[in-house]
Amino acid sequence: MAVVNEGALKKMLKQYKYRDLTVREITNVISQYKDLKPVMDAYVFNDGSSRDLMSLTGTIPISYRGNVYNIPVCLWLLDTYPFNPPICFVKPTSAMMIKTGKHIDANGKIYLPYLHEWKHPQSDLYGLIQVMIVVFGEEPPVFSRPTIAAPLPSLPS
Amino acid sequence: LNGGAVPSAPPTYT
Repeated sequence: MAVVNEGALKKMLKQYKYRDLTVREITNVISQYKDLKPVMDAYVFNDGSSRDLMSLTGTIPISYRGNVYNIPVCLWLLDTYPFNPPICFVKPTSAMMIKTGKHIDANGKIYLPYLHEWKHPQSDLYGLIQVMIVVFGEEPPVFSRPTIAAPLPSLPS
Repeated sequence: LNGGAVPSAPPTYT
């Protein structure tokens, strides 16, 4: 569970243009989804430039065919958040593989109408995560890798 | 301790 107070978040987000709005949303989301935590890290843009940005990193719980899975995700917030949508990825562990599809590309980037049609204040992180949970519950973005590295059991003769 | 949930995924899609 992430233990980050509002003062620490404000300090981390000092270059964010709408810092108070952003802090409020993050505080709200991490209180509801306790397996997500705010992390500052370098985000590399398509043109190769990089920038220190806040992400919410961790897992979101989905229910798929009656079982709960904790899907690893990273939601990057631009410094213009919430007036631009987050940039969202699934982050498969070494035991997982990405299942590309309508909502996921080979890099794990997440595409959703909710992100495409993002508009503050109707859109927010909490709503986004709820949409992800529904969409991923129908079409999981990652699956477990087959354990091909394990030695084959010898067959009984 | 600040581990969070262990990531998990459905069994391999076939």
